[in-house]
Order: sequence, then structure tokens, then C-alpha cells
Amino acid sequence: LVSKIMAPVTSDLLDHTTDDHGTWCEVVGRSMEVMSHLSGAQGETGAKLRHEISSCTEAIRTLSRILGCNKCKEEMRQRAIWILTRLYTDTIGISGSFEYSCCGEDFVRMLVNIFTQDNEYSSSIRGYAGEALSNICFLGGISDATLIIQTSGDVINSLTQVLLHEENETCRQASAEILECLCTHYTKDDEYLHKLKKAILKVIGKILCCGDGTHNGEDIESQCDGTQENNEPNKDAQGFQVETLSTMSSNLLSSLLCLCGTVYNTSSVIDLRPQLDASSFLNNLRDMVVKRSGPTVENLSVCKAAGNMVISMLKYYSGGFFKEDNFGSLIEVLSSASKKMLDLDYSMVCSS
Amino acid sequence: RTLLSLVREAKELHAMA
Repeated sequence: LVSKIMAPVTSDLLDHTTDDHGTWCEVVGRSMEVMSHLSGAQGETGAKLRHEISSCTEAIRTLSRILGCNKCKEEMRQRAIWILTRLYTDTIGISGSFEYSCCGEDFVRMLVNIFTQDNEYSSSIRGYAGEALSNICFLGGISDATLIIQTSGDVINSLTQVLLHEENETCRQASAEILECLCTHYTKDDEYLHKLKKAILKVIGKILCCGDGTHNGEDIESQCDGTQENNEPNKDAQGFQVETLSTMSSNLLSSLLCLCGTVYNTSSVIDLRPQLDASSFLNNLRDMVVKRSGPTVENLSVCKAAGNMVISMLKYYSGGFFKEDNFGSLIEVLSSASKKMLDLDYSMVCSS
Repeated sequence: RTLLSLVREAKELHAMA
């Protein structure tokens, strides 16, 4: 039955010579719809179904083709991402058969290309690709991190540019999550790791130290770095404004703070010189905590991420970075927030 | 971990430094 369901995809019934892909397009779409349900099935049955689908080289090839085709409907391409990601992440833990079927690594490289090329793909497809990559990174290990980080083109720079300049929040969130997973899983002490951590701290510095909403991007760049790198896209010169902490969503903010904490937490092999202006960093964090100290799940998540980040930095610098008086003020507001959120916090700990 | 315990650890680390 599964092979019959997949037949329109396996046989690649799409007419690639026409813009609408011909009359069988609808049938291929429906076939993919059922395949996506099957590939998300639970338990042993789900594992067997995914094994059967991933063993079908022709089906995988058609799905990859749909993913890279600009003429295909967005819904079909999203579905192709979902099915291939589910197969890829599943076979990491179960059989590895996807690797042999034809395009395990190619699929991940394709996702990286889609996610980082904002002039070629729509932001919604890029958002899907980013979420898929984030999922793959989270569940994978050093091999996936290596694959992503060493994909042709300057992936690290592209990811940090998405985090800094992208308007689509799903993409920015995915970028923060991918960078965090790369920091956690990519443990080779080489130029990629050095570049990764340096680039992340630079972006964090731009967002967390300077985003007071009164400067355009150009001012912020010069305030933070003292220099403007020639190879960066010149979006800032066009008055692009770095998003302020107060307007950022709780999820994105939590991801950013977690990312910063992870950089310091996984830095045993690298000397991370302070690249943040301690005073404005602490003041911005304090203001952010004050605004988010009401007892809600989102606020609690942001404050915990901030707390974890501060602990990682205190350990890394042995307190050296936080000599300023501003630190006392930050701890005071965090302490006050922790008391306001105590009931919520305990109930969440118990329920988990 | 609770936020309260994170704040406590941060205070201790800062005091030790």
C-alpha cells in the first residue's frame, strides 16, 4: 500500500516543461500529503514506514527536486522539507539507510543554501528550511555540525547576517538556534570554531550592547566595533535599524541569550576576549528584565536564559567582566523578578 | 532549575570573584 501511495512521487509525474507542472501535479501533492502523515507516525510502525520511504531512491530524488524547484507550489516544497527532515533525523538514530539512499548530505547542504540565500527563495520557504536545519542540528552531533559549517560559501557569516538583519522572525529564531547547536556540537579546535564564536559574540554585542533604538545601524556599528568591515553587506548605511530588546519577541530574545551563554559555556579551547561593553550590556539587560518581570511563562523563560548567561560569563571571566556597579543593579532586578515569578516557577518545575 | 537558584548562584560567583 505504501508503494502505491508513493507511486505518483516515485514515478515523478510532474511535467517539468510547464510552469504549473501539468495535470498530475495535484495527484503528486496528495501523494506527498499522505507520505508526510506516514513519515510522522509514532512507534515501531512509524520507524518501519520511514525506513520503507527512505529506501525508495526515486521518491527521495523527486522530493529533493521539488524542494529545489522554484515553479513548484510552496505547500509542496514545505511538505518535501518536512518529509525529508523526518526521514533524515530518524535514520540518524535507527538505521542510517537514508545516507545510502542518495542524498542525506546533499539534503542538508540544500537546506543551508535555501536558508542563507535571501534573494533566491521566499522568506517562508527559508523559514521552513531554517527550522528543519535547527531540528537536524539539535538532534545530530559533530558530523551534522561539520557538514553545515563547511558547506560551500561563508555559512557562518550568512547565519549571523540572518540573525542581525532578517525581517522574518522565524528565520532569525532558527539562525540563533542553529548557531547555538553549532557551538555545542562543533568541538574541533580549528579556524571554523574560532570564526564561529567570534562572529556570534560580535552579533550579540551589536544587539545586546547598542540596541537602544536611538541610533541607526551605522552608528551602532561604529560604536560597537570601532571599525566597519568591508565584506559586510552595507544594509546599515541605508538606515537599517538593529531591533531593540524591547520590541523583540520573548522566544527570539530567549534564543539570543541562550546562544550567548552557550558560547561562553563551550569555550574551553578558545580565548574569548571581552567583546562587549560591560556597562551598556548590563544596563540593557537590567532594563530588559525590568520590562519582563511580570509572571508569565515567556518572561520566566527570558529571565532564566539571562540568569544562565550571566552565570556562564561569570565562570568564564572569573567575575572579571562584571566588576562594574551595574552588575549589582542587574542582580537586584533579577532577584525581584524571581520572587514575583516564584509560584509560576515552582509549578513549572513540578509539572515538568 | 528555578530562577531563584540561578540568581543565588550568580550572587555567589560574583562574591567569590
